[in-house]
Amino acid sequence: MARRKEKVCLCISIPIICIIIIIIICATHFNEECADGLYKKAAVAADSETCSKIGRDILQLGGSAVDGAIATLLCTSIINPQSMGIGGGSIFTIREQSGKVRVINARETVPKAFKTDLLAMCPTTTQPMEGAHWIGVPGDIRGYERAHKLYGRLPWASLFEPTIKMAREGVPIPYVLSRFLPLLLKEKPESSLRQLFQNEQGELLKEGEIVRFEKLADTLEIIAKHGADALYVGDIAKELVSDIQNAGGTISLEDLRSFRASEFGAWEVTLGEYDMYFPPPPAGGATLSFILNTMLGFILSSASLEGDEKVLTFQRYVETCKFANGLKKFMKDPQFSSQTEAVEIIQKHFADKVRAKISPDRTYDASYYNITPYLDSHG
Amino acid sequence: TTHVSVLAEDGMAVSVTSTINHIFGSRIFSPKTGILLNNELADFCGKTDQIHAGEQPPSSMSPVILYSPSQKHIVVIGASGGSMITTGVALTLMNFLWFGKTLQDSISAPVVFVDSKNVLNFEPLFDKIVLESLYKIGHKVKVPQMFYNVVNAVSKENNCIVAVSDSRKNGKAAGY
Repeated sequence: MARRKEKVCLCISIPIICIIIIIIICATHFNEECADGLYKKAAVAADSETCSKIGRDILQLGGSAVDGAIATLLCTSIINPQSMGIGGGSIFTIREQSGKVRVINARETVPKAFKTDLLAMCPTTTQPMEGAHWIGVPGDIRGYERAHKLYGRLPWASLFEPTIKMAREGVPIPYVLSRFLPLLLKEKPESSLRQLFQNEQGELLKEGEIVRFEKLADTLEIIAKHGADALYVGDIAKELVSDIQNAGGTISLEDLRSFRASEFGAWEVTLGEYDMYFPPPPAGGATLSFILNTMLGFILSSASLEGDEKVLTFQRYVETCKFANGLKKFMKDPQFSSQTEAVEIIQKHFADKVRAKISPDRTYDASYYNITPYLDSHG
Repeated sequence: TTHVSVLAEDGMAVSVTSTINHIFGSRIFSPKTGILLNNELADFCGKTDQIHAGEQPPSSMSPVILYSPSQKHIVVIGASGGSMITTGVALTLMNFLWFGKTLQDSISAPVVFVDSKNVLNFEPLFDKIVLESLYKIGHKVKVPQMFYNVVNAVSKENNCIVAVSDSRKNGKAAGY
């Protein structure tokens, strides 16, 4: 009888001890401290500390990664206005907790009426291309709207608040923006863009001086309150179209009204132990995946950067890039051209074929890489 | 162009690239709305003979997410810099995933960009021995002063997150 009791006791206590051990291991694992400079819960990497912090604050308020990204982008539109803004377009790649990866594409589109000889105006060298005829239908806010509808956790308006406040109160001109402001000296003194960045004496603002974006703050406030439609079908749309047409552009209310952000599954390739997810053309992820797929086959490690191996590694890399340059012509809008070649170049067998053509110690003429001439973009 | 990488507490990740194309876009500023407009149609130049209403121009934008199920490692990455986007992201990933560098070192390492004329553009401070060796092999090389590749990335491994914004644009990441 006593032995039976002992057995029952053991049967009950062993699983309990096991559970306690598992709980202790898990608790230790999850409470592990991270080294200095690392984060435990969440992070944002943007082009400025100001905007990374705004994104982080949104996450700490309970916002989703999408909420954080939208608030960060809005902030960037006034910290680095030379780089992006709601008059542009964007492409999101979003990984859900389940592992599903979705792409939201809000890249600009050609308006319904465009200069038929537009491409004849292309320069033959890389240079700034100014003028209303180059404006594509802006998609940014439609992209934010779609992403927020699918994944937003905080109210839409709350994502705009930090940027509206900064735009009204003014922000010190950051170093990076200050380096590009002299480009505006080319504009006429009465140009509204130049006026935005000059003081009452007509001098361009310098690093650290305060710039206010009052009109943009009004626009953002209306979009925050009334949603994306305010920009695409409301009064702001009329004002925007009127300004574009006054500058000689062709974008119409119909172009804004009909703009849609598209949404689809990401393309995926396996790179060793990693699954890489990226947007399909017209974005450049397929070219990137081709380069990585080709380089992966050379069996790389930290030793690849030591001694003579380093030269060989970079020889292989630059040769791969030359082949990649020949593939860029396939990065086109799938609505208007076939995706067959783009699908082909992300395949392993394609990378294998190209790798076999790469010499360890020589390079070739452009024809070897099947390159048709094109211009580099400095966007 | 700008790139934002975000990793939230619940594991959701966002990699997003946004642009008005060239510096100050088309330089057309809408005074009534305060919006600065893009010059994205310039991206068709030299890449096609014909464009269509509704068509999106080709782009180098590559907002990427990588995940290793075996190592439970996620990398959220992307870049700005026009044609240099591909260079920036490719070399950062090779440095980080295969060459064993930290994310910070992977991003800040000087790059070599192969331009559309197949000329090798070396970032100042790139390894001189490699540069000279590649020149001897027969590559055309130059060392421009301006480089636009700016990579921003977040990586999570072993329950710790590292976030890096490229110092080429004075960036700094934030987290908690």
